[in-house]
Amino acid sequence: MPKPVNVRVTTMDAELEFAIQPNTTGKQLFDQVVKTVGLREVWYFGLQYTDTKGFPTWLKLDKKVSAQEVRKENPLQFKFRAKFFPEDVPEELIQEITQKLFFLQVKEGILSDEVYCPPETAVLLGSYAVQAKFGDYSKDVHKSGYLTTERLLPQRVLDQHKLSREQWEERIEVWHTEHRGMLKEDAMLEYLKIAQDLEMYGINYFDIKNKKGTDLWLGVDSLGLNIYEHDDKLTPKIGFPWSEIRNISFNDKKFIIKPIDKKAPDFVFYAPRLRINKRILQLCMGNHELYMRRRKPDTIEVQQMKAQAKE
Amino acid sequence: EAKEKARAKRANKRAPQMDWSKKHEIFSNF
Repeated sequence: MPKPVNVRVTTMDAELEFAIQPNTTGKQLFDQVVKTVGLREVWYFGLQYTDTKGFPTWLKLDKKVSAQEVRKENPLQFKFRAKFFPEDVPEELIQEITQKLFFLQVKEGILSDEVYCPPETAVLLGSYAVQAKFGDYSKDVHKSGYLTTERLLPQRVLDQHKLSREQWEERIEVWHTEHRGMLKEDAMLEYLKIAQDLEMYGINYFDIKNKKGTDLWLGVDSLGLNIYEHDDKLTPKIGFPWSEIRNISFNDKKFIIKPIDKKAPDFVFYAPRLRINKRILQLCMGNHELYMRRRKPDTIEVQQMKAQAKE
Repeated sequence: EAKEKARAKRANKRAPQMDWSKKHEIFSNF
């Protein structure tokens, strides 16, 4: 009997341990995780690991885990994360566990300044996060300083606006009282509904160059590809919606977008290395698949989920 | 009002509509 391999998978709010076989595939491990977590909307998620060169990499589901260059540790380390984002949160996210995992991941992205968020929106989002954690505000329960140990706002907002910690807490407390009567799950959904409109929400950025060698950003998201100038990740200058794209491919560092209109010329940019183009293509294919799926009738499974969620 | 401000950003997430030759022109001139 081959020696089992110890694996640790961290989700946004749990740590799971498994012993897998050397021939266990990525999908088999992924299925064990979603079964344990009770998640059925699996199409948004993936398992991310650090490869032997130190790069974050998504686990391929159709290959054995042992055949992928996972950094050698005992146990092997994986993060269970959302890899694709819905076009519209309230429309698409069905299960509460899905909404919670997205809420925790998006909140982390905002608080760590990975996703830019303006101050007033950050305060509003912070108050929904407080409602999601504490429930209704109560003078008896929530004594002064109840937010002191909470991570409420992105560091950039704290740095840019010279308010004291107490003043920030006061502002959030005012909003917290406003949310009275809102269920924790609804507060998470409100958080996501606001966050999804932030410019950088749900966008995968890649460093690219044009033929002239100018540094630019490529953004890949649920609706297509965008090009940004290097000093402004918020404002897309050129867009390629999935509906306008006939084909995408790459050849080493060169990436080619072919338009639906065959008379229009191909669009070419350059990534720093082949591995980046592989990741771009992977994200394009996954996002495009979900884009097409949303425009078809619900599968039986999704219909069942929606019915159960309603119950 | 804060919610409206946040929602107003939704439009910023897509680039302006333009035909592909215009996209080419802008991209190569960056």
